[in-house]
Amino acid sequence: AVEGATHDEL
Amino acid sequence: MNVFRLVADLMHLASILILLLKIRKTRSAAGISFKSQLLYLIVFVTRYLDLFTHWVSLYNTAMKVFFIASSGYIVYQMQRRYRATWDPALDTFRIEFLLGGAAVMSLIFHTKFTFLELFWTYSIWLEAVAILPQLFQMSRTGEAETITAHYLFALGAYRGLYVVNWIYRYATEGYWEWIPFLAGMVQTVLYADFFYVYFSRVMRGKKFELP
Repeated sequence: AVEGATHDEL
Repeated sequence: MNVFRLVADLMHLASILILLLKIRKTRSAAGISFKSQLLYLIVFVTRYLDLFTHWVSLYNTAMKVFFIASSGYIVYQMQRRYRATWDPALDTFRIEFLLGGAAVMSLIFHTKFTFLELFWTYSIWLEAVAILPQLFQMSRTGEAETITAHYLFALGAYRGLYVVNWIYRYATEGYWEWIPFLAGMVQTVLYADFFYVYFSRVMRGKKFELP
């Protein structure tokens, strides 16, 4: 997984 | 995806289209705070640094590209073609405090101390206050064009609906992030005066004027 990039919103 | 988030995203999309329409139709960026527009460009660039590393969906990517591109286009056009149509002397809010404040907030309040996460958090805190130069300019001039008021309403409604979305997501999926929730609440509170005037005047066909 990419570091910290868990956000699925805009 | 739920209805609150979808409508919020569409309001955000609409707000930018209304702003572009206002500038093109009146051939003027008068009444628009360049500083707020610059802050939104910084918000989208820093938030969507994961554009090429983290795939969510075509919808998500298309919206990210649109928000970065459109905010960049608006900032560029305000500096070039429409440079003479707006008055920098009215746009005097000190954004250094907002840029610095958001940096301090993201260094103190974040979930992970990583490059992408810190910039993401920075964009969240900065977005909460990015509208202040625009509201400050309007409080100085005491009025706004109706189309500008519609733009601001759509922009404010977008984050307000995201707050509802977060509450809904917590209730239905157990998903919770307190940083965007808090930032969204701050932004919505900053909009409170504007919403009041918008509902009591602009929605009734009157001009946006501060009492």
